[in-house]
Formats: sequence, C-alpha cells, structure tokens
Amino acid sequence: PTPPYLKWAESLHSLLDDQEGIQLFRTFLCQEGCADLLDFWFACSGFRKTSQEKRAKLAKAIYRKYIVDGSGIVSRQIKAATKSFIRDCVVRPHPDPAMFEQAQTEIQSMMEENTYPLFLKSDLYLEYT
Amino acid sequence: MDSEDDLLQKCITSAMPKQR
Repeated sequence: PTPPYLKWAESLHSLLDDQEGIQLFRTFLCQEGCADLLDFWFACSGFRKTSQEKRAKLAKAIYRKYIVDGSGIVSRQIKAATKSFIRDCVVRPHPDPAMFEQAQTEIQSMMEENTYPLFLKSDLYLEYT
Repeated sequence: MDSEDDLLQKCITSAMPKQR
C-alpha cells in the first residue's frame, strides 16, 4: 500500500485527511507563523456540524478570533465582501451553518496555491519522508 | 458552560479525522 506521506503529496485534502499529516503540516505552518490558516479551516468544517444551540456562540468565537482583527493572517486573506457577509451573519440569533463556507474556500485556495506546495518542498516534509 | 475558547477548540478537534 502507498505510504501515508506519499498520499499527502497528492492533494491538500489527502493531507488534511490524515492525523499525522495534519500535525506535520501544522508544525510547518507554525514555523511560518500562519497556523491560524489551518485552525480556521477546521473551525469552519466543525461549525457546519455544530448543533443549533451552540452555533451563535461559536460563530462569535470564530469571528473574534480570526476575522475581526484585520491584521491577522486569516483576516488578511479573506475578501472584504466575505468579511462583511460574515459580520452580518454573526449578529443573528440563528446563524446559517454555511456562513463561513466562502471564507473557508478562500483560505483553502490560498493554502493550495501557497503554503501546501511550500510544505511539500520543505525540509520538514523531506526529512519526514 | 464552555468558554468561547473551549468551544472553538472543541469545534476544531471535532472536524479533524480520527486516528488511523
């Protein structure tokens, strides 16, 4: 069978589908000072599955941690229109489970084009393999 | 009652794949 670390090089999704892959990628992102990208991506996935009674509080938590501060790595990568859409959603008593989907897509594209290829070329990944 | 940070951390963990 294909070793997991070779699968990680197939796509970002293959990497994020494996616990060890996530750990190594997160270590790399920490070194680069942008681990929040990955945490935010998972927070968006978790948000969709969160029960309705916790959703409003969680939406605020995600918004405060990653979006409201415009100098943060996540906030800087999300389009102004997307941030303004999230700002409108976050004040509702029953936020839409899909309210972070566009932002998640934008962060995912950024990782696919930038941090993920850099990770595959990094010493960290090469030493691991 | 969970703090916002706990809630967020649980949310992130819940979205990650389980151990292979």
